[in-house]
Amino acid sequence: KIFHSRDHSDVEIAPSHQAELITDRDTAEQFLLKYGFLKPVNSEKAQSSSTDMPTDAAISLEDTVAFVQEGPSSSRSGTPENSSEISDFSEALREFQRLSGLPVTGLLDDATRTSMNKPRCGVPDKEEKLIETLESSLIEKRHLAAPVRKIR
Amino acid sequence: RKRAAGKWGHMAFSKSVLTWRLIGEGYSTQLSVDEQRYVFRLAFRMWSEVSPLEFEENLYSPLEEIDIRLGFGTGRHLGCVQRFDGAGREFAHAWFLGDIHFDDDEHFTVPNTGDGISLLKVAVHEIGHVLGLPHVYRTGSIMQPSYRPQDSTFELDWLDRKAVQYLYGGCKGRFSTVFDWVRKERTQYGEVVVRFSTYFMRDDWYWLYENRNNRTRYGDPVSVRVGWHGIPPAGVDAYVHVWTRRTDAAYFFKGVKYWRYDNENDQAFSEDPDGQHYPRLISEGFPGVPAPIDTAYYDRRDAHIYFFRGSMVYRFDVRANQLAAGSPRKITELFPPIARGDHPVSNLDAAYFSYTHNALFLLKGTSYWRVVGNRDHRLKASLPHNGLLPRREVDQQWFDICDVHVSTLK
Repeated sequence: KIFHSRDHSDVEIAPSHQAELITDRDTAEQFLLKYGFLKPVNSEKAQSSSTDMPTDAAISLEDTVAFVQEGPSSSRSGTPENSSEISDFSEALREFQRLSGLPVTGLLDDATRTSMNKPRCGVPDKEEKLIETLESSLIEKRHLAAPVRKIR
Repeated sequence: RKRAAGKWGHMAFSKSVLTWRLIGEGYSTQLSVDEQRYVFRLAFRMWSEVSPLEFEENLYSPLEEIDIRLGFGTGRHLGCVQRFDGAGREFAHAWFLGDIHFDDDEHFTVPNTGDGISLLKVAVHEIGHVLGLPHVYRTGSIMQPSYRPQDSTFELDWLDRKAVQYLYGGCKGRFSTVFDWVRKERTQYGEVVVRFSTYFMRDDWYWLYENRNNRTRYGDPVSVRVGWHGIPPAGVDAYVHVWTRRTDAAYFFKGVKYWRYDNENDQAFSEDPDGQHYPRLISEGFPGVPAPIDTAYYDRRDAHIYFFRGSMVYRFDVRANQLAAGSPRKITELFPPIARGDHPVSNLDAAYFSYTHNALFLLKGTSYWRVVGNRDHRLKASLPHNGLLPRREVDQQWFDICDVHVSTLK
């Protein structure tokens, strides 16, 4: 812009546009889930969770919207229900710390939170298997579902 | 059309010229459209310089025919399934073999701005994803998931180059000529030192090859017209450097003519210190040598120029200024194969004496044959004089000499 508003309202980013910071276990879990360090629980059911990245343009928006509505199971966002979830979480945290060159503590410490809050790319770090399961499930779905209309 | 079955890190485009476009409804509100397109053009070029892929900005075809579409957006954007999260954290994402989205809530800046997030660096990273590369947690890799503020001169390192070449193969191609350009320079203490740089020429562009870094100069290829003044702008047949105690002359050959190059002033002579006017006919300067030639080199051991044409080689005695006795001879005779049948036979692309390797190489197509040298003889006396060692691929010796799309040539 050549001219900005006198009150700088158009330059300062409105709070609503600030990314939510990683501060607690919940937001950390979302981060680890999104970037592939945590696998969705009941992966069969949640095979097409919202963290899956469609693999090419041939997937229609309708398919993906349907997937988003299913989303990761809510059980992930509440308090841990059993010890296996706790170990999954700390194991995922440990792997993230290891890859990021942080002290591997398995705890959501300051250094880990700072690293999680860095600007980064939205592509998952670990998605090899996800892609495969995604592709196979989608291909099956395609054969079963009604003909897909290409919407971009 | 665009996919190959396989796993993350193994899928790739199945064609070598890819089109891209910054889509109209996805312009950033922070940078001018020209700045955005300039940065993306540079980002694609950086991948083109290290892979056989070429990228062309296409502003005209229907959008669904464009291979890679780029756009900016905030929150829910461009029909994408993945919302952006506002300023901070996620600044961009890419879809396999397809689109790249940038979060316009981030403070993207053009190169050399210093602050903000370098759009160039993020674009190169996301294009890496589109080409099929996963995240890598290796320091120095452009494919690290987190943004690392760095000086604006970042480049694709060796392993990033190997990763993209693992998917798309190395850069192969024929060369018009290859040579070491030798020049004398004075140090700050007034000493005269001799330096050389290695150049590969192909049609109307060239690369400077940095032997110590095993790669071409960052940003190459460059147009011959830009870098070499006064010589033919394309299709040079040969470069010959006659270097004796009394003579230090560099010549470019093309067709039936040749030019002498003025190293001091970095341009071709129109009249050299001896009063010769250029360009000159090859038949005048080198009587008995046919034109055009395929290639040529000067051998300091016997002070002869070897001109190659078809399956023959013409030895020219520089001191006597005439063809040596017995010329021409068959290339297979003068440079016999060591492995039966492993010989370029005729129509060489380049005969290149490398000061780095202290060896002569004969190049043809994508292969080269190294000529047996004195050191080889010391190790194995039975080797024939000037014998050709078995062929190897040029891109296994000189790395990343890659074309770029003609629209991005400087």
